Amino acid sequence: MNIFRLLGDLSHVLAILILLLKIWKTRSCAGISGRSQLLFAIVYTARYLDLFTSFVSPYNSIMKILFIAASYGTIYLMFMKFKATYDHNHDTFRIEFLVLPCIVLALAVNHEFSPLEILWTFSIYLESVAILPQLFMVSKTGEAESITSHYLFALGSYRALYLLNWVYRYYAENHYDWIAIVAGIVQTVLYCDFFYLYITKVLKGKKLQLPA
Amino acid sequence: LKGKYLKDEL
Repeated sequence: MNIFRLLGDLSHVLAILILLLKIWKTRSCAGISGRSQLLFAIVYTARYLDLFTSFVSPYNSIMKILFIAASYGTIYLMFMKFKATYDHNHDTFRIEFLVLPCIVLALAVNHEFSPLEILWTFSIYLESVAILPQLFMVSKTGEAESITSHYLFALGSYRALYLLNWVYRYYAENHYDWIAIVAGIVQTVLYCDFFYLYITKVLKGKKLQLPA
Repeated sequence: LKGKYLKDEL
């Protein structure tokens, strides 16, 4: 555990809390992509099946359970409890275009051709692109509420901080995993446009609005 | 552990 890794994890927890609080306090999931949230639930389910096969630390297990529980909690709030507020007319990204290539890629490029390893690899690939339906939704409506922007910033920062963690671990521990690193770079790059808008607009008190 | 190394990251 190093500072980048810890900050990355905390940023991820913060993103989850912001999202759940936004939905709960405003009794609305307007502006949130249910398709991205569905992909995240698939990601954590596929990745953390190792909860049953290997134990790393209490911290590791608690975080995994938290991420799985929060993703299903979000799904429940969006598709059941606050279903009426779900903006599905703007949430139209075809997720099969993300899921199917990730399945094929995970079968083709992995560390070991075993069920758990392939599921882990699939989850890493899918996570890297899971935010696309959400970003597509923001670009379609041309704006995002500030709270949604904070959520996206925290969620994007998490993998960016993991990149620093991997640089650190490469030098300090000679540990590296090309699959996670390449996917992490892709994931972070997808947020770059949003990061720019967040820093130049939202942090200056303006609403995130895309240029017409 | 099944894999080649421990997946200690999240």
